[in-house]
Amino acid sequence: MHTIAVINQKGGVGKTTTTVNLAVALARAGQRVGVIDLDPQSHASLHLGADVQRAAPTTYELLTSDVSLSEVWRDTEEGVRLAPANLDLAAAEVELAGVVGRELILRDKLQADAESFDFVLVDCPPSLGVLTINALSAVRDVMLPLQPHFLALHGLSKLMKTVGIVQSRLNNQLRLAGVVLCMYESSAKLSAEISADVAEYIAKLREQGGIGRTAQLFEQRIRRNIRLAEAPSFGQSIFRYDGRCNGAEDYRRLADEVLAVYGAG
Amino acid sequence: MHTIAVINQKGGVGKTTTTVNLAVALARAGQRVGVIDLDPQSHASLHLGADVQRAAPTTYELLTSDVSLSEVWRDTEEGVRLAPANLDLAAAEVELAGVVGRELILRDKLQADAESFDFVLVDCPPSLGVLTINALSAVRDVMLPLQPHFLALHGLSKLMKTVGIVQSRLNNQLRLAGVVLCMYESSAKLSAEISADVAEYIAKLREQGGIGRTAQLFEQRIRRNIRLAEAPSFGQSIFRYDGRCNGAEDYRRLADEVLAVYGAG
Ligand SMILES: Nc1ncnc2c1ncn2[C@@H]1O[C@H](COP(=O)(O)OP(=O)(O)OP(=O)(O)O)[C@@H](O)[C@H]1O
Ligand SMILES: Nc1ncnc2c1ncn2[C@@H]1O[C@H](COP(=O)(O)OP(=O)(O)OP(=O)(O)O)[C@@H](O)[C@H]1O
Ligand SMILES: [Mg+2]
Ligand SMILES: [Mg+2]
Repeated sequence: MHTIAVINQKGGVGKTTTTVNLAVALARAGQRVGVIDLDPQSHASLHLGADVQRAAPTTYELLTSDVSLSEVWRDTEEGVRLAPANLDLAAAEVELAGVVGRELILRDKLQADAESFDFVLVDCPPSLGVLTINALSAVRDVMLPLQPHFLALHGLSKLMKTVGIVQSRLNNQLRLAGVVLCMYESSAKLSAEISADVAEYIAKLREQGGIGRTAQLFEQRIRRNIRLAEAPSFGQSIFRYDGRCNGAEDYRRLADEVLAVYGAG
Repeated sequence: MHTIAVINQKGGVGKTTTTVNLAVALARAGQRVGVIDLDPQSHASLHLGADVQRAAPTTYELLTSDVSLSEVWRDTEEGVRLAPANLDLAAAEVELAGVVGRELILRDKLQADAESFDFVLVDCPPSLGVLTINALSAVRDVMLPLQPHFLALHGLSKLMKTVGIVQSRLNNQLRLAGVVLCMYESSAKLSAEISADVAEYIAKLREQGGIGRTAQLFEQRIRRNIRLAEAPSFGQSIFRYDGRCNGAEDYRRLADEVLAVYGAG
């Protein structure tokens, strides 16, 4: 089972859009896929058509009570299973402060889960708090969506530091699997410039060894495409909403590249 | 003195870009302006050319020690004063948990500050944690940048609930001053659709009275303009970077509208 945390403390860079559409693309390629929503805003859950007002257990109960992951998994109409979030999760940060082992709750419950998946993707909020640390402690790989804007580089080294700390103290198997450029504007030279900077940064990471040695910049970039922003309002992945647009094309190819990297499928 | 918290728990919607460029536009219109950076990512500080590695006191020390605001204010080359943030601020959320009156620290220090400004703008992180609550407790007005995408509406009611709670328990004078549409794509019908939904939502808010009764949708929209994304890499506001592009035009007009609303200038 390949477990991937989709992370970036910078807001609005495409974490949720990537988690959802990559998960669905992998499912359409025959993989058994689960999505865990760890963002109190529950956008991944909404995007997958979940009813977040329903009283059924969510990732909030998963982290703050003894509910098991199997009680949280739900079906979706997209061929992936979903462990949905809801707004209560915002309270988890405070509620868990001071609870011993609070960073390892997701890991324990994921390991105890009997359900078998080929891929589990975890959508994280734009912060490096207890929710994101739970994701980092529970998975093997980190996937980093990055918008090719200037500030993307600034946050990268802080993020790598955090990933490094989790790897040394809480989760030895953690590694940076890949960076995927999102909201790429082919017409903007800023995109090209930042992409070159990112490629350079990743090359350095690989040389330094440690957690960055497996780092790679995915060849497939996700281009800006308004269809990707429209799809969530219908509770649909891009494949159901408009399977032929550039957005669908790009995520389909990203899934192929992910499968090649894992030697899976 | 008009105090404005720039807020939205959704990531990457233009909070920092708006805080910085609106502040500078107001200063260029003759106002005395201060910017307080409450985001651990310190993007507003970087955008204003501050050296965030410097050991001088930042908003982290402001919130966690007895340093005064006057020890934190710095000059910038943009004609605004800056109380910069740095990455240490990420620890504040945890450090302040359990501290009595932790939501009111900024308010107390702002009230104690002798420096006189016409406008103070506070840039907030994409969350509704203790940093954002400090901003909400310290200011009179809330400004909400909104990207006209579907999920913008979903977060709006949760945000208004939080603003309402702060207003009733911690800060009676708090009110929603305005929503400004950012990253507006005139060619996309999604922008037009969501804008119409936002206008409708604001009309309802005004009718309900209470904190929403002063709510307004600013007429000036900030259009997508790559120059706005390029400017931060030079540590410059849009006015120094490219004073004639659409981005500069839009923020200049937004400043005029803000001044008209406040009957100032
Ligand atoms: N390639 C794209 N082209 C156009 N719009 C996009 C693209 N990717 C994402 N979007 C839209 O941009 C907004 C931000 O994307 P998204 O919510 O996936 O980012 P995020 O990193 O998960 O944000 P947050 O930090 O708030 O969790 C959303 O409205 C989304 O629909
Ligand atoms: N109108 C615009 N046109 C093009 N790019 C923009 C525009 N406004 C902001 N940007 C860019 O989009 C990205 C996100 O904007 P910004 O950082 O201001 O959002 P934010 O809400 O402060 O994000 P966060 O939630 O991470 O604090 C930045 O790289 C910024 O330079
Ligand atoms: Mg998200
Ligand atoms: Mg910001």
